[in-house]
Amino acid sequence: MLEAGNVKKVYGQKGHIYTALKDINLEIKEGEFVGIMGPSGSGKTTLLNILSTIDQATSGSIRIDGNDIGKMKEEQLTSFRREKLGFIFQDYNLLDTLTIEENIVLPLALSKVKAKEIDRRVKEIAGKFGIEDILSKFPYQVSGGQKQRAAASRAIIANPSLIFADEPTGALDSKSATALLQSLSQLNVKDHATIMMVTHDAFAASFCSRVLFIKDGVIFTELVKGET
Amino acid sequence: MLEAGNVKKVYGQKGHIYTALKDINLEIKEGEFVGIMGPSGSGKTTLLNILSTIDQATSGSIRIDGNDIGKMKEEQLTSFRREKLGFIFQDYNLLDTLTIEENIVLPLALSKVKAKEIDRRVKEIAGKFGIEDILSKFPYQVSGGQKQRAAASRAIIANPSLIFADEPTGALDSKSATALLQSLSQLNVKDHATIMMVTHDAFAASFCSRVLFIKDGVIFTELVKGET
Ligand SMILES: Nc1ncnc2c1ncn2[C@@H]1O[C@H](COP(=O)(O)OP(=O)(O)OP(=O)(O)O)[C@@H](O)[C@H]1O
Ligand SMILES: Nc1ncnc2c1ncn2[C@@H]1O[C@H](COP(=O)(O)OP(=O)(O)OP(=O)(O)O)[C@@H](O)[C@H]1O
Ligand SMILES: [Mg+2]
Ligand SMILES: [Mg+2]
Repeated sequence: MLEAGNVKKVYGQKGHIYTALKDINLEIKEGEFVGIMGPSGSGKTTLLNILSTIDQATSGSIRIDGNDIGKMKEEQLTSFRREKLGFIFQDYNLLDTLTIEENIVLPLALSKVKAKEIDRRVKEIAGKFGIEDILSKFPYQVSGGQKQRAAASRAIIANPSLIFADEPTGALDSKSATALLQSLSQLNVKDHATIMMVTHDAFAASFCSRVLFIKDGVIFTELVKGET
Repeated sequence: MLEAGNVKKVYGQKGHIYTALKDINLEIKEGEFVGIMGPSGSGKTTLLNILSTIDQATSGSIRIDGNDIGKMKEEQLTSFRREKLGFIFQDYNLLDTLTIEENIVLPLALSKVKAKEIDRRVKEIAGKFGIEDILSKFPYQVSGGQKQRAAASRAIIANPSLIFADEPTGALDSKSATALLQSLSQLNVKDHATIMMVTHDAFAASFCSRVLFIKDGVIFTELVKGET
């Protein structure tokens, strides 16, 4: 499903450069639920942004479904992102001029899914995440945790086959966090969605089948479920 | 130190109104470290914004150090906020056009503290929170957890006597979270700073001497350390 070889990411220009990812090599199989853990500033968000094609690596290769991302044209990349990919950003990334509902349906806006089906999916997901009462509000009118649940809803409404989640439960109380993790787990088990999730939370990590540990831009070890 | 009587907060205009706080009554004594816990959307951020004078209540009274906030002139409120108050926002609220260091020293910008002393304090706090290497970066160039630690540094650099912290460890790994909580606890024990902290995290709550539980805009129960 996803392979990364010698991926490096350097930020900055000539004088001030910072190497956020030194040499990342990994392989994620279809249907895996993989966690990424590591200290603040170790490169987790940078890695997720690059693997999901949101940002570009400085060097190295990334293949998704066998396709070399570096060689895909922008048009191919855009339709790949829209149809296959779901992303929950660390800072939610909701559009302030759209309502919560409009933000959630955005990934379906250009798809062929009928309006009635879109409506059904919104009601179902909003119910699962407890945000049915805030659908007509704007992002500035809802709480931190409500924004995060809206962002999670947007990421899964199009039933993506590959989901990247960057600390999806950071702003949530345990009830909301559990609902969100169970939904991700359901997509993983029932729909064979592949999931990569960054987390600091041991409870969230317990939903993963494998956890990669990153420090100073390298993956230095991993834990596989079943091992302790 | 802080008393709130029949505080109510209603958002919205005529047709669409939402009551975020129904009837809040509380008293915080000087030197207390009080936690606030509750489901996402229950009114925690709203309560903190009102008690700290960042937002206004719809009705009810708030007294800080015996002064009725509703009766204070804007000039008095501004100098009170600058000299006595420290705030760690849920969304960090760093200014994008300033460096991390400039954001941290902002509360001291108008004070009489000498430049040499300001420099010493920045180095000390940045060292405690592990962000000495990012002081010359801008907010968009640092990670989520680094932003949160910068926001926490700004909140405590002026040694405020009253600190409001809204999920200050949400984006932090356990090492950074522990460093931050220990610093807050040190201010509380050594300098008798009064602290109100919203959190979802049981470890953070364990630093509090009392925890208030809020649901649907009312404080329905509390736990006092020593009781189990
Ligand atoms: N500007 C606003 N206009 C309308 N409703 C609002 C506004 N701000 C907040 N609310 C509503 O008030 C309620 C309380 O919000 P608040 O941000 O205080 O919650 P919270 O307890 O901090 O939640 P979280 O744990 O998710 O951060 C929520 O239901 C939210 O939708
Ligand atoms: N645009 C940028 N320019 C320069 N440095 C950057 C930039 N973005 C990130 N960095 C640096 O790269 C490193 C990795 O950042 P990243 O956001 O990937 O960390 P993270 O592991 O997600 O941390 P957190 O747990 O705090 O979210 C950090 O040291 C950060 O300061
Ligand atoms: Mg991150
Ligand atoms: Mg909040």
